[in-house]
Amino acid sequence: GRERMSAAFEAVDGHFGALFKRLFGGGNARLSLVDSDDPLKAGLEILASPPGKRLQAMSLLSGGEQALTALALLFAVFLTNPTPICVLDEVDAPLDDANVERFLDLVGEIAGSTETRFLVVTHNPISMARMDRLFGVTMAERGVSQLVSVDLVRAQDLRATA
Amino acid sequence: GRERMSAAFEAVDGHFGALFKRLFGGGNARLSLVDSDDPLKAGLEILASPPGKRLQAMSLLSGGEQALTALALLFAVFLTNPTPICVLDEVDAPLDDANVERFLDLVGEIAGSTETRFLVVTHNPISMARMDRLFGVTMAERGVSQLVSVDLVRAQDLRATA
Amino acid sequence: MHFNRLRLSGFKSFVDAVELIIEPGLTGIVGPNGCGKSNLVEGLRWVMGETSAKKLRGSGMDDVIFNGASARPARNIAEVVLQLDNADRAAPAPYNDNDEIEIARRIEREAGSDYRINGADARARDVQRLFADLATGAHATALVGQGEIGSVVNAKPEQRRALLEEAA
Amino acid sequence: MHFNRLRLSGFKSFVDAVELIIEPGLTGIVGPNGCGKSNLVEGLRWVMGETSAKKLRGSGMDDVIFNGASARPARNIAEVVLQLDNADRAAPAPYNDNDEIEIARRIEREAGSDYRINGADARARDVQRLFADLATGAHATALVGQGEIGSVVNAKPEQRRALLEEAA
Ligand SMILES: Nc1ncnc2c1ncn2[C@@H]1O[C@H](COP(=O)(O)OP(=O)(O)OP(=O)(O)O)[C@@H](O)[C@H]1O
Ligand SMILES: Nc1ncnc2c1ncn2[C@@H]1O[C@H](COP(=O)(O)OP(=O)(O)OP(=O)(O)O)[C@@H](O)[C@H]1O
Ligand SMILES: [Mg+2]
Ligand SMILES: [Mg+2]
Repeated sequence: GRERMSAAFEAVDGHFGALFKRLFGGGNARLSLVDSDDPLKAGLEILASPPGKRLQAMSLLSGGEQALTALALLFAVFLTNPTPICVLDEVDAPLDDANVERFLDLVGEIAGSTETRFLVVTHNPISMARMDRLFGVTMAERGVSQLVSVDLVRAQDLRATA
Repeated sequence: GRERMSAAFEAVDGHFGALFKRLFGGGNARLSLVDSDDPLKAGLEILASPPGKRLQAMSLLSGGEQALTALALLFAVFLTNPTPICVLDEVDAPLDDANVERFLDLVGEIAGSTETRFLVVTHNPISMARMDRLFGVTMAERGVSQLVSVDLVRAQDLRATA
Repeated sequence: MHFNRLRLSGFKSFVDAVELIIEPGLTGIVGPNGCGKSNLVEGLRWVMGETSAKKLRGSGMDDVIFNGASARPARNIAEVVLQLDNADRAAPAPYNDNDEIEIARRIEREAGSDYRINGADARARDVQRLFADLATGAHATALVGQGEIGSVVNAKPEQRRALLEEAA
Repeated sequence: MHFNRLRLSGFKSFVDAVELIIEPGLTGIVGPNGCGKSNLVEGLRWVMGETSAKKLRGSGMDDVIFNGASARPARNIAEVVLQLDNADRAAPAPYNDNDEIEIARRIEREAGSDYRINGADARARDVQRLFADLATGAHATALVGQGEIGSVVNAKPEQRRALLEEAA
């Protein structure tokens, strides 16, 4: 009970610190159990400082910094207990190009070193270009969805159609 | 009191229906006063159907459709009572290219026909290309922000730097 | 233990049946706003045993049934089928004898959902337990819906601890 | 009645003074994640009389004062100055005699905010009323913060009626 929770915390915290550094290209972050000495009751707090910045409340981080920190935490949990499928719906939306590339490097590495299959919904052409294959969802008939295989070269047209 | 509220409702609803059609390239939407017969107490409900789709709860619309509907409502209020400044922080983030273009057409038209000055924060290169000028915010020294004028041609580099 | 194929029919905007083959590595899903990408992803979540209509953007579970388009009448039935590849025999008993495991969920308007595992009637709980044994499920951390990243950031500490429970 | 210039000093990540010239038409603000774009926009909101620290992502108003970077110590004072062009004499009395109207807000750590309009001490209420008379203000519909579009969508009907009150 308590021991497994503490062990899980240590494992996730370890991954989280490393993933944060990797996604931000530096900086520091760790998790903290708060509001209770009992690991079965405590809440989970995030203490994060991007490279060169002082530690402050998560709320003061930028939209993109918050998203990247959350991704570090989600993947830290994932690495502690890998799953056969991982679905990411537009998680790259608030990220700038450099952060998208680091995010995709991480996802690519996880895909390459585990058996996990990824479904990545995206509007971002950088993300599209890094996929192994693309499926387009279309509504040629309005209100009715269809699925089509998309040639990575043709992705540009599909994205711009409406 | 009540009369002014009803008049405001009619005006905003009129603009909203037209702006929705314009941003979606069709479809239908209107506002509705709910939970009370008294316009001073009623809540504001949104009834929207994108082109070719049946009317359903707002919650079932897609992320991009919800954002576009919200923009139609915000600009409907704006047109009823124009302001000297309008600041939009990454409102284009969930929109696909075609919707971004229609959104920018609307913003451009408002800027051209009113005295309103716009500040548009964006990561989207299509939006950047449609601005009259660009300012870049940089952190050459980490944690310290500076402002630089950006040549529209050089915008590409700034966006990708980190 | 791999996720192989996902078949949707009558589910939200997928009134005509579609089949998504889930191959190894990274599969991108693209298309304009409102075309159905999140609906597709929700189909997977739904067949894995999601019981909250709110988590699927609806107010009632009947909201996942195709409700019509300008040229098509509403349907009364929606079905999603997920096929798992079990060549490595890593599935939980009593499903571990098969090369493939098929989970199906079907909903009928105003009559609720039925589940089947390899053709045999099952309860929601059986489906949820099957996926939990595979370290996944409708509420798995690894299923990140549109806009859910924001809620990790804004969550109160007591809400976030659910993540730890998943890792344990 | 135009917004002309915005000057920030010690406000959030703008420890060194910057000046934004607000010209007619569309001005784009670009840069990588975390570089300070939203901070800049919040500086404008703040000088217009925003009284909620939460709306500025902080827990207390002192959170808007530069709190240090790896090579710089924290500051104790933050100031933002907004200059309005009043050549068309459309400003509310008693400010309508000037070609320009300057609104300044200054905060000192643990000592609260001071406001000045054209150099004279003013209260938060005076600044808020000035902008309200111009059909704008820290809570104007036309100031859309990052992520605020989502709240229009998800708002309950009673919350959304605030938009109508603004149009009235
Ligand atoms: N039960 C239903 N029957 C028919 N259409 C539905 C149903 N439920 C939702 N829809 C439609 O599906 C569309 C939303 O699809 P979805 O959320 O998958 O879009 P998306 O591709 O993810 O778009 P975005 O890029 O904006 O996130 C909406 O237009 C909605 O009207
Ligand atoms: N009082 C403060 N002192 C120093 N730095 C601060 C202060 N408040 C916030 N910051 C820093 O400002 C940064 C956030 O800036 P901002 O939100 O403006 O970024 P942004 O350019 O909008 O990024 P994004 O594109 O991700 O939205 C954070 O890294 C935060 O640490
Ligand atoms: Mg979507
Ligand atoms: Mg921002």
